[in-house]
Amino acid sequence: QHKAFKNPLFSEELKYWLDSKRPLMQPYKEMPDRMVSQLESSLLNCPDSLDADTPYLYRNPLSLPHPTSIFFPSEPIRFVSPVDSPQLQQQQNTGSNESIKSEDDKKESKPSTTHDIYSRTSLAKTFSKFDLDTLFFIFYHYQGTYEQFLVARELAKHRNWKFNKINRNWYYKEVTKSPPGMQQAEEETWRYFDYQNSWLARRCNSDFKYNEEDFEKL
Amino acid sequence: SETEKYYLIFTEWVKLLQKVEHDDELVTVFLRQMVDRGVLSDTDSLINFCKASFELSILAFKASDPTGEVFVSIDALAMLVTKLLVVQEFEDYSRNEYLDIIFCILTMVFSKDHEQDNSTFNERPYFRFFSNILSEWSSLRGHDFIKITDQQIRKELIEFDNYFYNTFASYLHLIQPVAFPGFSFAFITLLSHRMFLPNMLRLENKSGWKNLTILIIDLFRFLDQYTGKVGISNAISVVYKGALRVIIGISNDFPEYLIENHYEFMNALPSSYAQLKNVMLAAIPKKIMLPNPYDNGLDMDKIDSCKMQPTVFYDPVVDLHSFKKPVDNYLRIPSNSLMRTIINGVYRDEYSFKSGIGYDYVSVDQKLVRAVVLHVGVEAGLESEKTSSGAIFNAKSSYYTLLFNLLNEGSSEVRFKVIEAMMEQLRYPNIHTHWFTFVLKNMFTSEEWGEQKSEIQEIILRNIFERIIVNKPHPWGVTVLFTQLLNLNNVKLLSLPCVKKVPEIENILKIL
Amino acid sequence: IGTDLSSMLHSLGIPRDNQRYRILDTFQSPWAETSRSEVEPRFFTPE
Repeated sequence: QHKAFKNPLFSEELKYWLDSKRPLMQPYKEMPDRMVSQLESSLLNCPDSLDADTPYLYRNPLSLPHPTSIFFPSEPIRFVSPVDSPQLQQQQNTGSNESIKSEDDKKESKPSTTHDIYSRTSLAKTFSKFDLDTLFFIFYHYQGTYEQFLVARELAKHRNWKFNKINRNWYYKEVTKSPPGMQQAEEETWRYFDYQNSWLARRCNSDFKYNEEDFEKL
Repeated sequence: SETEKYYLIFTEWVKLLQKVEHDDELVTVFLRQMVDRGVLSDTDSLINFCKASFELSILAFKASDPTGEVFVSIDALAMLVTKLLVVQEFEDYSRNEYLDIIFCILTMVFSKDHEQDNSTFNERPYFRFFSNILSEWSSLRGHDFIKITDQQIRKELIEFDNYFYNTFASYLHLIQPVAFPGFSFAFITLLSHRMFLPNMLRLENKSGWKNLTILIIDLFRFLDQYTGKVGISNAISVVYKGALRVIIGISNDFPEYLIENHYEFMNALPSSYAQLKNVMLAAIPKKIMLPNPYDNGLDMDKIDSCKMQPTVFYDPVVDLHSFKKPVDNYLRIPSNSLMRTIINGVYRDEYSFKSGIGYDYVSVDQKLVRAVVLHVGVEAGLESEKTSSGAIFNAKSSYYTLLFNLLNEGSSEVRFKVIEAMMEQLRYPNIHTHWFTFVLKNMFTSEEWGEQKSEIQEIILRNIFERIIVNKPHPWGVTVLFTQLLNLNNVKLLSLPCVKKVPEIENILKIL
Repeated sequence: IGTDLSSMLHSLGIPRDNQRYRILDTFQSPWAETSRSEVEPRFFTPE
């Protein structure tokens, strides 16, 4: 007789919802057969990490999977990274693989000290091994994505680049020791990555002035 | 029909989202047209449209090739619902009401699907919808909804954030495992969702804690109901394992949540889940150092943190009801008549089935006993701060004698429950751990029991063993008490009658 | 009597050293068996 049951919008479904209240008020002493099969079905259909992942309906054409050999895995790159072996952990602590980096890269990378929620994900660890070209490519061509975010984090926190909000370039401050006898002990030069034209890191000219306000606080 | 028209419109929406970014202007235009053309102009049309869209999305999931894109429709629906949370004018109804309506519709569609005979219910599309809502909301709310350019809407959404999470939690509570077993595994997965659990824990002023506790208790009640003595079903066993793993995660990230809510959890936790009990009670505040509990020379008087009052989120006083008066009055001025009232009041009116370790039913009101014990402990801690530690570390204090008399006059079952509740207070270094260690150790060695002494000692030892024999972790306070009892000069554990009766226990003690 | 929790702790990424990492923000699923791929955590990119 309740008003809710007269409402045509819900009247059909309401009785099913009400049925579910019974076990709440008077739980079954033993699981009835129907419940056993419902529970087992739930176990069988248990949502996994792929179900819980962020949905993407529209795919940026650049990020569509390219046809590759059938022998290559087609699973997403976000696999769970294997147990951190002691060697790997040490590498993580002292910076990425030294051997494949150039002199410049070695100067840029600092020991990984960021302990945020991304630091232990496989993608962040993978990005720490990418060279600058790859990082900038992802940054400029995958805008608004999680990958872009991680790359910006890698550039800012681990490689010490700074992002200019105004011209959208990444800048790097290089500090070198001056030859003896010079007035200043250190010399500061700035470089920026020219993403629009040459796709190279270029030296800033002498009238470049670093203005903290222009740079994103990442 | 009307429903078929809605199917068409929703299908257009799904197709649109596959062709453009969700923040494209076309998407906004589409939504505006839906409102202008009467598809979403009032509550009735909103309900009919959303119901049709939910049903269509579930159907699409069930009909899809399982190896293909099964969630396209449900993903689009979640996006629609979230967008409408932001862009609507909210004239006919408020944003709060809108969210309630959406969850109501989902609950109705869900209930019918789950309860129908010959049901083909599958939890995954429903899970996916909830998960997506959480993801979309998480993306929106970054840096106080800074992505929202309209400052008025931004302000409203900031205020709405709390309501969003708590409403989500309340609807999840509606579809708990006891009510909808076909959703059980999705339930725990949602409870522990990375966009839900840490956010509920982090909401300002702990405003998500109450509803989160309700959900965890829903889970415990389900487990309790179907954890019998004669074998547990595989499914329940897996549910338990998942619950354990989630609690361990909470203990790692937010130990203070487990610490402050331990009382409510102990009331709901199945009695035989000794390891999960230990995990919850072994939670340590992030900045506290633990002195070595095996150190025989450990003196809690000298440990600073043993003077600190642990925060209790849910005041046990609430569960005392009419018991509060006699208990508080006794603590102020002890009297035999007050004690009689307390002793007589802890029994239930009728037996209750309870699958415990070594028992199948209870005649004592466990919840009341636990409330009394914790309340006395809280009051003792406050007294210690107000006056001096001497006021409570004293076998003549009313705090001690209340518990002593309860044990002395009570049945074996009362003794067991009181001692069990006291032992639950042996946790990380704090004033409650400190005081209850004093109480239990004193009681163990006291000569005031007369003929009851051996039973009291047995029950204390029994409770310790129930906690220590289990695989780790063990709460610091339990280990400390056990170490202290092992090293007593005046009582030799190995010569106790209860120990000699059980060779296995005797052997363990000999080794230790 | 429960079980040895070390493999569960390990699968969660809970180390024994002094560093305590948060894990709930990247939590994949309540069971190791359903956690074979990582999930996208919350993140924010400025406009």
